[in-house]
Order: sequence, then C-alpha cells, then structure tokens
Amino acid sequence: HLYNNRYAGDKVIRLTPKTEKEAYALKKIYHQLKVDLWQPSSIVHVSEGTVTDVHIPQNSSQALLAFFQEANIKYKILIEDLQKTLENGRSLQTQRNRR
Amino acid sequence: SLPEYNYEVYHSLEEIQSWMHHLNKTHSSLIHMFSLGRSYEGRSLFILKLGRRSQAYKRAVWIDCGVHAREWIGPAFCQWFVREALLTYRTDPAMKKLLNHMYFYIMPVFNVDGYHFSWTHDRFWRKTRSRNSKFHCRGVDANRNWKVKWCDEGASIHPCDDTYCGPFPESEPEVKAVANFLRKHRKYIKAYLSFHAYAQMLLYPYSYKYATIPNFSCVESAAYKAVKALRSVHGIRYRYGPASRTLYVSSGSSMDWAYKNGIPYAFAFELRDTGHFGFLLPEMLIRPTCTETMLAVKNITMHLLKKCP
Repeated sequence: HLYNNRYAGDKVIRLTPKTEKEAYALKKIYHQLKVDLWQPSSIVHVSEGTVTDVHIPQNSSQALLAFFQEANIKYKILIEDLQKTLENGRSLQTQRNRR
Repeated sequence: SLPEYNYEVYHSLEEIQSWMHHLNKTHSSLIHMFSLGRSYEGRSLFILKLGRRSQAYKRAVWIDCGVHAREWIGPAFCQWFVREALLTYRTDPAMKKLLNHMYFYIMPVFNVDGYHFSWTHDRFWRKTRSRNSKFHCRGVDANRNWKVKWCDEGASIHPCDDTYCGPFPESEPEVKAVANFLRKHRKYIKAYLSFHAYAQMLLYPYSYKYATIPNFSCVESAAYKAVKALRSVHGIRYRYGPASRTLYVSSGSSMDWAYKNGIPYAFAFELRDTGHFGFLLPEMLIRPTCTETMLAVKNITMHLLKKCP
C-alpha cells in the first residue's frame, strides 16, 4: 500500500457553517484537533457560509462526526476512505510500474 | 523522447528532473535548462527557458507550478505545457507565434523539497521543509513568504500552521531564488502565472487587499476570455476575479509580489477540481484538466501579446 497504508479509514468531509456560532464551533474544534484543512488554507478564513473541506484521521473520525451531529452541523463525506481513493487514482500503468 | 514520457501520470521529482535534462539535450533549439540555485535541502531549482532563440529583445512569461507540495496537478500541467509547446510548434500557428515572439520560463516544481516529501512521506504536505530553531514544526508556506504586506491577514506567525509566513520575507531559499530572478528580468517578463489546486478559479491581484488594480480592464478581459475558452473544451466552469474577493484575503503571495514588482499581468490558477477528489485528482483526469488549461493559458498569453500594452 502507498504511504504504508497510513491513510486507511481517513475521511475528507465538507462542512459549510450556516451561522457564525457554527463557524466558531468548527474553528474551535479544528484548532483543538489540529486538523488537516484542505480548504480554505487557514482556519481564520472559516466563517458563516465558508465551504470547509477537512481531512480527518480514522482514529478521530467517529468522535468528530458525533460532535457535528450533536451540534447539528450538517456535513457531507467527500472521500469515505482516503487510502482507497489515493490508490484508485493511480492509472494502471502506474500500478504496474509500482509492482 | 516526448512520446515515451507519460504525461498522464504523476511523476516523482527525480523523474521530472530527468525529463528536464532529457529535453535540454534533445530540443536545444527551443529549450534551455538552467538552475536558479538550491532549495533548503540542497536540491537544484531547475527552470526551462522555452522559445526560439533570438538575439533580439523578446518579452517573457513566467510560469511556476508546485508552490504547494500536495497540489500535484500543478507540476503535471507544467510538464504538459512544455510537451504541447514542443509538439505543436511547427503545426500550430498560435504556438509558433508565441514561441517566436516570447520566452516562457517554466518552473515545473517550485517547492522541490516539499514535493519530494509529499511523494515519500506525507501526501498532504503543503509547505517547504525548512527547519525552525525554536519549534519542532518544519516548513513555511511558500505563498505567504513574499515581501508584499508580509505576514498580514491570511498568513500565520505560528511555525506549526500551514500558512506560516516564515521568520522574515524571502526566508525560503526557493522564494528568494525566484524573487531574485524575477527582479533581475522584470524588464522582460510581462506575465506571471502560478498554478495551484484546487478550486477551479482564475485569480488576479490583489490577494492582500480589497482593491481594484490599475490595469483591471485588460486583466479582466484576459481572464474572462481564458475561462470561456477553458469551458469550451469540456464544459468545466471556472470562477474568475480578484483573489481577495473570489477566494479569500491572503498576504505575502507570489502573484501580488510579481504585480507589485512591475509584472503587469499576474494570475494564479486554481485547477481542478472543486472537492470531489480535491488534491487526489485521479491520473485519468490529468489529460482533460491539462488540455482545457492549456487553451486558457494560450488565450491569456495571446491576449496579452495582441491586446494589452
């Protein structure tokens, strides 16, 4: 597996805070968990209406998703399993070359 | 040779540099490779100067890709651009005109250390790989390290943040090397294009403030025509506009610096997609992404050549 399978089970989720209160909650949790923010490039840009895409590791995804549900913050899973997406994105030739 | 190198897969840094060396040997009438210096970890910063050699004065366009390490579609496009230029020089009148009248300075991988690290360790690494003596975190955001409202809004003073601006402007040897080159050649360089991902946008200054640039009219019309041309290929929509309004405010960016330092037409592309794959754009989408972007870039440069002062 690529990258020693370190991204297995990791997800990328999209959240768009509808209020400043939601935005604040997201910023707080992003900061606490030091998430890998795909967009925007910085937590400071997160505000009401900002589309945020965040990469969450497998070991914290359950807790995070539970938090979002409890806070009634709607989210969408963009990538269900980062490792699978990473590996599926390689063309047949690249896979052959690796083998 | 051109047909043997696969432009529809992502290549490691070593493969890209080997490809550059090869083109330098086999296409010497149109390509000249040189190095601007070395990265933090000692890697060469290779540039391809593309265009028909001429003693006469020629304007130039600077194109860089891979400022942020994880945005792999950028370097893929830079390679595609060079390939297309070489392949169509004799058959496409527009390309012939561009390469006869201008030079293109192409930097396929700006952030060589970060790119290598994203291949070998952390696919989602963004910054450079410089060390910080006081913190355990490494790297500076190479698009926040330029001396234009440095470390103001949209950049971070914290070394562990992904938008860390660095200890001082141009602290990163990669940024310093490119800045020195652009300063030295600013008389000739008329356009600056930087390729990032992902958002499907074509951006122009300013990033660091909400204000209209003096030559807005020509820049805006170039951008409009470029996204229209891009959309004509596969129907993909790109938004366009000043970076501060279209994306977000960020200070210390290369595009703003290039503009401030006398390069009148500065753009940043945010290539595909808008989040379905994000940084993991599959290799099978390299071709459509690059063909549409190629048309946009040709459009911009032709527009600048013909219509803009």
